[in-house]
Amino acid sequence: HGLEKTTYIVHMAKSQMPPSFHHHTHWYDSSLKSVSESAQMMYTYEKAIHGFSTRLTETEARLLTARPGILAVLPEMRYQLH
Amino acid sequence: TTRTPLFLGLDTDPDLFPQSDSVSEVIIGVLDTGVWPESKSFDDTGLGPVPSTWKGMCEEGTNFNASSCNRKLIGARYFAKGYEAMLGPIDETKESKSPRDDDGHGTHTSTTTAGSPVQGASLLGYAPGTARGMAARARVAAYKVCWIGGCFSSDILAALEQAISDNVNVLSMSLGGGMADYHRDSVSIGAFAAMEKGIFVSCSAGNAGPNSYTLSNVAPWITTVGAGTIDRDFPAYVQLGNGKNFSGVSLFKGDMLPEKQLSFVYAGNASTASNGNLCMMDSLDPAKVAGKIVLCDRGMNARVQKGQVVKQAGGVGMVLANTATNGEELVADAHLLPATAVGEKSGDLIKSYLFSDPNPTVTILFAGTKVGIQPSPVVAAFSSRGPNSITPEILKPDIIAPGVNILAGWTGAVGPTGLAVDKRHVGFNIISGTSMSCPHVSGLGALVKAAHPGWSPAAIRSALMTTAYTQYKNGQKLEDVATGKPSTPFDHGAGHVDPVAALDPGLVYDLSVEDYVDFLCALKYTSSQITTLTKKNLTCDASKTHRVADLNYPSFAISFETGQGSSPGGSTAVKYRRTLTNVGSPGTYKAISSSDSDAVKISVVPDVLQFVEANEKKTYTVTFTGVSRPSGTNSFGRIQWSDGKHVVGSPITFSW
Repeated sequence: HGLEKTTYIVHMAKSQMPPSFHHHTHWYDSSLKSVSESAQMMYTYEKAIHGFSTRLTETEARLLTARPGILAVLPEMRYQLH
Repeated sequence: TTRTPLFLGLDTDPDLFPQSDSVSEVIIGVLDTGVWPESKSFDDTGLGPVPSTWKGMCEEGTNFNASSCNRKLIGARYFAKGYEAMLGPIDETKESKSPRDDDGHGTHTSTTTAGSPVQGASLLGYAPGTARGMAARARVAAYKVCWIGGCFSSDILAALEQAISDNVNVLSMSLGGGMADYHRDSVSIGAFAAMEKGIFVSCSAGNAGPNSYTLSNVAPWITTVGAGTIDRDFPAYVQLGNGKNFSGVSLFKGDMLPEKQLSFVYAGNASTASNGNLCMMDSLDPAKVAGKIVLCDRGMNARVQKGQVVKQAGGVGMVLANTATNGEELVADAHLLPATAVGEKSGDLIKSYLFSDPNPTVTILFAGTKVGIQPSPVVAAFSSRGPNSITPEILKPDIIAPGVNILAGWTGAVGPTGLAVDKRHVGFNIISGTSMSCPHVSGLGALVKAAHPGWSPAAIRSALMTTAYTQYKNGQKLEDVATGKPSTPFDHGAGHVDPVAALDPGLVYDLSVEDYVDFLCALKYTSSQITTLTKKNLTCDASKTHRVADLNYPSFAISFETGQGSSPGGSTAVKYRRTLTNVGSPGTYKAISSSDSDAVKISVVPDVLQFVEANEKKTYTVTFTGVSRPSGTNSFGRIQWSDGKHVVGSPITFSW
């Protein structure tokens, strides 16, 4: 029913960060908290991507996708050894 | 690894290769199952101080402390937040919450790429010799991202983030996950960021061959590596009671079979299970297999587990027969009982004997390690194949390298079969996969990087690709074990890597970050998608014509749209542009083109390029004119530039 949490990787458009934020992680956290009070950032990324990973419900992920400055909210993928 | 350095020509003339000091400045990051630091392959004797560029660390955790690292294994970290979020806390009785490799795969790949030389290496006496990595003096940084339950994208991205921050020069990733678009695939996205920093990224092509469209890791900023055999084999012969012999392979070491014929039974006739022929757990009737050699069909469960099942049921030996899925491809295993693997044809003939003789008998003769096997290399059946399902206009895989029966370092945590019941401890193991070919190319990329520190990742890949070979010394084309016929660029890409030639390619097809952005524009990526990949707020220049065909790639994949754009005469012409950069001495290069099919004509303009100084760039256009062919038809060709000393070759695929 969309209540189960799963991991998402959230890609942020860092150039769109509002000037009121002093550090991008504060902006990331604020964006996350706007859709989920309880969600925490698992990793924040700066070199590989701009963004973070977190656990969200499907509904929260959809809401986050619509927030300003969000490029993509991609579900966790499982890779395997070759 | 043993043998592959010789097979690749690395042992021939040390003067051909970069000075050890420059190789020891190269840091190779390996994303895998971690590392077994006690492996002799991480001996740092003779290595100088850690490169001053290194920013990484040795992270402590279960059975792993800071002193586990040294001047060879300079960094080790682990990333498990994504894994634990998905599957719950790590069970530390089963796997180490640290960079320690409890699986073996990560130790195998990291020692393959840059292990120090170890004399007297072997697996239970098989494949003996001095084991060394491709870039034996390069430094290793291990990033553990794969666990018992898999490897998760959030952890992989975190490891890539760290590896970029740590200042690795080469990244080796022997893992993959499906076929997502570039802007949705974390390996592709992270590899783009690495490429931007000048890091050469090598990834495995996947083991989903021999079917078409099975490739992983096809982004053009990644070097995608398929697998081939080397000239080494481990024969073990099946000798039937009717006097017929069949050739198989095995790495069995232990109490041999008695020197006489033994009763032989087909697993499917020794089980009440519907799939009893596969020797699944507890599927065999001990009353029917005790004291006998059992023939099991390959498939479903692990090959070595079938041997365990036979042993547990009281069987004394196993013949493992390929089915149509694997054809004639033979993969050697360190079975727990006397066992050998045979190809489908042999398996069928052995089964017809089993079914026709009322008292069938057999024995297995083990012949150890044989070298000088020809032809070699042949493309491994399991190696994933093109065309590229994401961007058919980019030919993948890029190259093949040794990936079958590769001996390299192993974990002390599990035996060579990986089975829980296998209590043997080995310093080296022999395994197969594109996981094994990828670190060969990572190490060779490190050698090229050491010889040419200023080269971009694209230039390094170009050098490896344009100097790769597609023929044996006798002039015959490379073979594909899946068909027994000549392989094609969809199987082997540019061909088999030749590191000696790659050090001096003459010319390279270089690519900048801007070129890749133009490529994304040509794919009609939205600005959001481009920003996801590049982290920059870029827009495509609407006044510029962006064509995938113009990405300065060292290979060509031509699609003729049947019935579209055809002239009244029924032919279609497509034009490609390429730029060559001189990385050798001044010279005049002439183009030669060839096509396997008279349905395509190739025209290169100009067909002579004169380079008078280093780093000079020259552009040429090539026009492919094809007549109509039924949809699904493929043919192949090649463009080669040569100054008489260097050969700069590019494979071509034509698809209708």
